[in-house]
Amino acid sequence: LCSSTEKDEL
Amino acid sequence: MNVFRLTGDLSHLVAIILLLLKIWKTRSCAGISGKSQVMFALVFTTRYLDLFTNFISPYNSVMKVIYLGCSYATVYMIYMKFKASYDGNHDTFRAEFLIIPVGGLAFLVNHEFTPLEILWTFSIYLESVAILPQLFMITKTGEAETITTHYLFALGLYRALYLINWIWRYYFEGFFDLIAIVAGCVQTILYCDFFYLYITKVLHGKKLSLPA
Repeated sequence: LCSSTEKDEL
Repeated sequence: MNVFRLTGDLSHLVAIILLLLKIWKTRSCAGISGKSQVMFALVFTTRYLDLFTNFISPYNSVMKVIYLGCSYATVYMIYMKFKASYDGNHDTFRAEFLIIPVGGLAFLVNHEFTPLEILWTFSIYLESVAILPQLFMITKTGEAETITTHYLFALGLYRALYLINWIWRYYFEGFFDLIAIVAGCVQTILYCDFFYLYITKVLHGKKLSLPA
């Protein structure tokens, strides 16, 4: 599971 | 950034601007669910709090500001400027039945138990179901103006394109975000019935009306 703290999607 | 992600964002932008222009040009918000629009404003507000904490790119920041601005402008048009044309009698979906369970779920199932992350998760979950009052309203009145159906199509297409973007990113970048993917699937599935009607009726020049 990938936790993406840097969210580049809108 | 791949082509599906970009066209998804543009489709979302087209949807939002189309709705705003429709209301502005016709001076009326008849047939539009104010509850769905308030929920979209809430979605953008809770998701884009990172505008103040995390800079990603000029594209990212500019789009966030446009989405937020247009979304608030739409809510303002519906509840203030063109309030008289708002079809409140048909906008009867109970928003609290969506917001409360979605809030609870965001607390329970998230990537990280921090305020910003919980709010981001809340926005993802809420977005997936925020269109329900609008779809419910169309079911209730049995019809929708053609321009409203173009708006809904562009809005549904946006998340469908994001789904392809996530498949792409999984294969080429090894990136995946399960919360976004599951919610994105739910969101897209909710539009399927509408997509069918749009393709079989609206694209053949007929108005979208449901059998009584």
